[in-house]
Amino acid sequence: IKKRFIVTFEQIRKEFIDLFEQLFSGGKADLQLADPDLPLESGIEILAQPPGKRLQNLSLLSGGERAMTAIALLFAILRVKPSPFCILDEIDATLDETNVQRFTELLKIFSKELQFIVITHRRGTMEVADVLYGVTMEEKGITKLISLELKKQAS
Amino acid sequence: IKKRFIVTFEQIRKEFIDLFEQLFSGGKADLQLADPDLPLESGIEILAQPPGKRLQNLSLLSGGERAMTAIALLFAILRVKPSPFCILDEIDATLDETNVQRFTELLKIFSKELQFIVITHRRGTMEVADVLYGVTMEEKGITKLISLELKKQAS
Amino acid sequence: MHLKRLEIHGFKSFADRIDLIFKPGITAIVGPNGSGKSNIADSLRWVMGESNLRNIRGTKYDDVIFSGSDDRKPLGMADVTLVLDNTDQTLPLDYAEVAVTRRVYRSGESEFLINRAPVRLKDIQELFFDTGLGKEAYSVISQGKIDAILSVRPEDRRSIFEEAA
Amino acid sequence: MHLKRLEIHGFKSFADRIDLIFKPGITAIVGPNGSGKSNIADSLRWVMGESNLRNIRGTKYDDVIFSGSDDRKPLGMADVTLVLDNTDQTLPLDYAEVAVTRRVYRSGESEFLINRAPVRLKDIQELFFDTGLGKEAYSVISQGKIDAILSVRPEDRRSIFEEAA
Ligand SMILES: Nc1ncnc2c1ncn2[C@@H]1O[C@H](COP(=O)(O)OP(=O)(O)OP(=O)(O)O)[C@@H](O)[C@H]1O
Ligand SMILES: Nc1ncnc2c1ncn2[C@@H]1O[C@H](COP(=O)(O)OP(=O)(O)OP(=O)(O)O)[C@@H](O)[C@H]1O
Ligand SMILES: [Mg+2]
Ligand SMILES: [Mg+2]
Repeated sequence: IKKRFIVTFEQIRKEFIDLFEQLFSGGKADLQLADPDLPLESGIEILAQPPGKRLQNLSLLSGGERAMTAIALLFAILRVKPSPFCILDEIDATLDETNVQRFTELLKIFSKELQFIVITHRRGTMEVADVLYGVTMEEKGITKLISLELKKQAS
Repeated sequence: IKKRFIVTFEQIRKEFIDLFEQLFSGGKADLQLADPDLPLESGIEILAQPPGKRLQNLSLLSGGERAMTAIALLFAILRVKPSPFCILDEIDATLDETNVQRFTELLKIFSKELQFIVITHRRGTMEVADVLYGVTMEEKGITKLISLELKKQAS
Repeated sequence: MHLKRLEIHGFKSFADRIDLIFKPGITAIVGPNGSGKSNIADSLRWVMGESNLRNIRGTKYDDVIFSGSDDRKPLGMADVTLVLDNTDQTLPLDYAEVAVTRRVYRSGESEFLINRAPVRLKDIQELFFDTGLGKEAYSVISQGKIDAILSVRPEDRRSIFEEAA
Repeated sequence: MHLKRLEIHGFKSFADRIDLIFKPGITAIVGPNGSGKSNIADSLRWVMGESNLRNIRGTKYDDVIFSGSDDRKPLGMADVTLVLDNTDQTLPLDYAEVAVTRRVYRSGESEFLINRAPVRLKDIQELFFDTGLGKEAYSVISQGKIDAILSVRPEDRRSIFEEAA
């Protein structure tokens, strides 16, 4: 049991370090056991250092930086323990345009292996969708679904 | 003490009902004392019913509807107990374009009486600003401020 | 294994039945505030056996049944069916296609079906749990919850990692 | 009463001093993720006497002092000055203009000034409290916190109303 946990932890840690660097175009991050001598009971600490900045408590990161760090961790877990599909409800809400682009690049890569259903308001995220559904309430209180054509440019 | 609380409560309640209807272009809302016989100890319930929908628990409202309801309550309090200035950090993040417009109309009206400093990513909110500051980090980790010219059309 | 189709009728704001067809890759859902996008995510959680109403923003079991509008009466039942492609046999069932249905009536009665055979809620939960879509799994990130991955206490975070192990 | 000017130096990401001029009406602050917008809101809270570090996302008192970057060393002090127009005498002081300064050093020492006269933190807090900018006041809504107005328990919400009364 202990061995399997440590193996999984190390795998997620490795992916998290790599994905953070991708999403931030640099910087460094880590996952650490709060108490390495008691791996089966220890809490797990998240360390995140955006490029050019000093390592500080996670709480001091900006809203968008926290979202990107969380996305790196989420995708690290998905890579190690793949789920067949993943539903994301507006996780790009606090990202600026540049970060939406970096997020969608990652989303495209991962979408080869797993199916994503993303609820979004962001144009950048809509642009990488293979299928686009519009949800409306012309009749108040009643949801109606429309299939939207994607004007996909040759990629 | 009891009298003053009830007077203030009623004033905020009246403004909240009115502002909710403005922000939602209809619908109805209310503030109620959980226990009207014990006004000095009772909790305060928020009721919100967007246009065309039935009254349900606040938890069932959408992210954007909750933000609009919270904005109505915040502005109701500001109207009854005016603060000389108000700092808003990305409170328009979850609003769609239509709701950003409704929010900014309210912001413009209130800005005649109090000073607003709003942090935003939304174009609609930037467009009603009298002064616009850009914040950048060309040198990583160091914030730099730029004063941005507003291309204000004749209003 | 991937999602093929989601049929929603009577669940929350879906007074009229809607059918979503899913393909592999990325499906995006867009629309105005309050139009029903997160309700689609809720219906997916619910049909996969979600037992904690708070995870789908409800407080009473009938919060998920269409409660009426200005022009429509409330409905008496919520019905969600999820159809999955199981050709790679990820789900431990001998079918290439698996249809999971969950219904609840105003009376409080519930029905659960896997390929039209009546089962218990527990059977639906176990079906998905075995594919790594269990309690703490990261298969559904709700609105406003992405930041929570970071604010989880180090001890709670551990249980998420343990689940992945 | 309105804000005239905010001078920030050494506070969080403001290694180089910045000066914001405020006019009546609406001032919008825009920029990329992590560039320092919310840090400006934090500096305003802090100079107005915020004593709960968690309300400005800190855990230790020196979290608010510039901690260095790839190319710069940490600084030894954070200094924020807020200048207010007081011609309507909203603040109970006999000045048309009021300048409030708060400083903290790495050593842990703090300085507080009102129009250059040394005061205690308490004096700054009371100055703003009397104008309705007290603890629960709605003069600063932090990022991600607008929804919290609704999730506050009915009993806690009451204390906000009592404060307004
Ligand atoms: N049982 C129900 N009956 C009828 N309507 C319901 C029921 N439960 C929820 N709703 C309605 O569904 C709406 C919320 O929908 P949802 O959360 O899916 O919106 P959304 O598209 O995600 O919006 P946003 O962009 O603001 O997040 C609310 O207006 C709510 O009143
Ligand atoms: N003491 C400090 N020294 C140096 N940098 C700091 C300090 N405290 C916070 N920061 C940095 O400030 C940045 C956060 O800035 P802020 O929260 O103002 O961003 P923002 O512009 O609001 O971004 P967003 O749009 O994502 O909300 C973080 O990258 C953090 O590392
Ligand atoms: Mg939603
Ligand atoms: Mg911010």
